[in-house]
Parts: sequence; structure tokens; C-alpha cells
Amino acid sequence: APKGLWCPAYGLAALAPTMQRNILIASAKQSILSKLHLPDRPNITQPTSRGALLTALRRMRMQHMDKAVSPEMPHDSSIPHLGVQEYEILSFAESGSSTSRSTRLHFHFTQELAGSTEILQATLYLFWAIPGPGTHPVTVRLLQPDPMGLNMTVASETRLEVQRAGWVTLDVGQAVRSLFGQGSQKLTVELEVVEDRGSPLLAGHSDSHWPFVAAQARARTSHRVQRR
Amino acid sequence: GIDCSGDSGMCCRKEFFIDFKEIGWEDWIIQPRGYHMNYCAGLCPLHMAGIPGLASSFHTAVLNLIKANNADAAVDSCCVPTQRRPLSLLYYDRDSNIVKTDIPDMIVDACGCT
Repeated sequence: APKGLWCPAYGLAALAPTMQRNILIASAKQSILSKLHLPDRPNITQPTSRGALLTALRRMRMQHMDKAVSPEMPHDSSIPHLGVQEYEILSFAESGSSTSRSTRLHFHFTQELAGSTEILQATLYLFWAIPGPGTHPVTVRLLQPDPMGLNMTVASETRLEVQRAGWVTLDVGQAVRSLFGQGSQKLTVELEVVEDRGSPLLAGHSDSHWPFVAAQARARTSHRVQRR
Repeated sequence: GIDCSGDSGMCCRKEFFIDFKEIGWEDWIIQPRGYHMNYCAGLCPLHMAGIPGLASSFHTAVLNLIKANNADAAVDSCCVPTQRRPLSLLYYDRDSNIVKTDIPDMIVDACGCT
């Protein structure tokens, strides 16, 4: 047999440069898509505005720094595990139904991520723009479809007293893990104010203050059987 | 590892850069602009089998015995990656979420003979 016949790159050098290039590009595309668990390249319908992306990345970095300096912070589970692929995901809200007293926001996660990763942390970032003086009580409900997928059930409810404009964060890790566990990929957040004095959220929301969920996930490791 | 230069036929690493704009992926991959994939090419004649990249071990001793006593029977030695590093990507997924991840073993840094 000719030298190197069994070798992985055998024969590539003998091809014309154009053919070599095409083969290498096809191999790179297939390798990237398969390691991102994507069946094909995504078609982007509405890219996130630069303002929203920069604000979100800035907020997350400040959040990480706050955690880093606070001594009582428990061991940060997002410390990278050698060899296991980790993900940071930014999911921006999609507007849902709203009334004079309540607003719904939807956050979608792809099936590929839901099926191949475990959620380590997930944080909801909301920006309050205060419509007036005093304190504004707001109820934040995390909703998820019931097992039949027909109705929405309340996964958790938190009451906030909003006193000034600015960002607030809420831990939604358990709710997202439970969603993925049920095979669902949509987290719905309902914000309700007690009287129609205008929702502190949407009064002044702008592109760079749009709500988002920042999640950290890790590839599920398949159980390797050690054969002795 | 050795980088390919000129027409050396020996096992070496060839630089190969993929510009995401050239392949029409720049709309969904936010960062980086391209990917230094690189790959290994060249022959591994028997006297090069197992270097660089194979720590000296019992395996090496056996291999040397095979070489000395029965050169024809020794199997092919291949030019393969001996060092690789991750590719960091920031991209849009199918729901237009923004995802950052490091894909392991995507960039070939060095090549050697098995």
C-alpha cells in the first residue's frame, strides 16, 4: 500500500489547491455546527441591537464583579470544569400580552441547548423606570406550561418594592432547570402592579434597557463506562 | 512541531484561516471574524515514526524493535495534530439568543508522527 494510505489526511496534498480548500472549509463548517449541536447554520431574523447587547454584557460583568468581592458568596459553580464545554447565554425578552396592570415577557431557549446542557445559573435582569414618587409594589411571577402544555402554572412568585429607577436581578435558575426538565424551552415572566399607576417597567424602557436572562450552562457529560 | 515551509514533504503544520465573511457566516457569528483552523500534512517515514509528540515509553521500545527487525511489517505512521486549543465563539442561536462558548480542540497548534 502506498505510504500513509491509512492516515486521516491521506491524499489531501495530492488534490488541486481549490479542491483542498473546499474540503477543509466543509470540514470546518461541519465540525463547528456539530460541536454547537446545530443541525444547520441559524437564520437570524431579528439580531439584537448593539445598545442592548453592550448594556447586557456590561451589566453581567458588573454582576460578576459584585459576586467576586462579596466574601459570603458561595463557591462559584461557574468555575470552568476542565474539558467540559461551557456556555454563557443571553436571552432577550419577547413582549407578550399586557394589560394596564400586568405585562408578560417570553424568553426562548433552543432545543439544542435545552437537550445537551445543564443550567448552572440563570439570572433575570429587569430595568425599572419609575413613573412617579413613592414605592411601587410589583409582583414577579415565573410561569411555565403545565405538563399537558395547555395552561400556564405559576412556578414561583416574588414581591418587589420598587423605590427608584435602575436594574434589579432575580435568580431564575431553578425555573429554567425545571423548564428544561419538562422538555419546554419558553420561560414566561409576568409583572403585575397593584394599581394602574403605570408599570414601572415599560414606562421608560428603551432598547438598551430591555429585559434579559443571562444563563450559564455546561455540556452534559455522557456517562463513560470504564472497562478494565 | 514544525510549520510547513517550502516543499518539505515531511510531517508539518499547515496554516489555514477561514474568514467567516467569505463563507457567509458573519451574520450569525458575532466574534471572532474568522478561524485559524490549520491542519497536518506530510509523510512520516519510519525513522520519524513517533517523534515529535510521543513520550518515550515501553511503547517506543517495542516500536523500535519492530523497526529494527521487520521494517516492512511496521504499520503506517501518520502525521496528526499533537497540540490543539479551543475556539472561542460568540454567536446567535436559532432563537436569536446570544451564546458564548469555547469549543475544545478546534485549532491545531502542532503536528507530529504517530
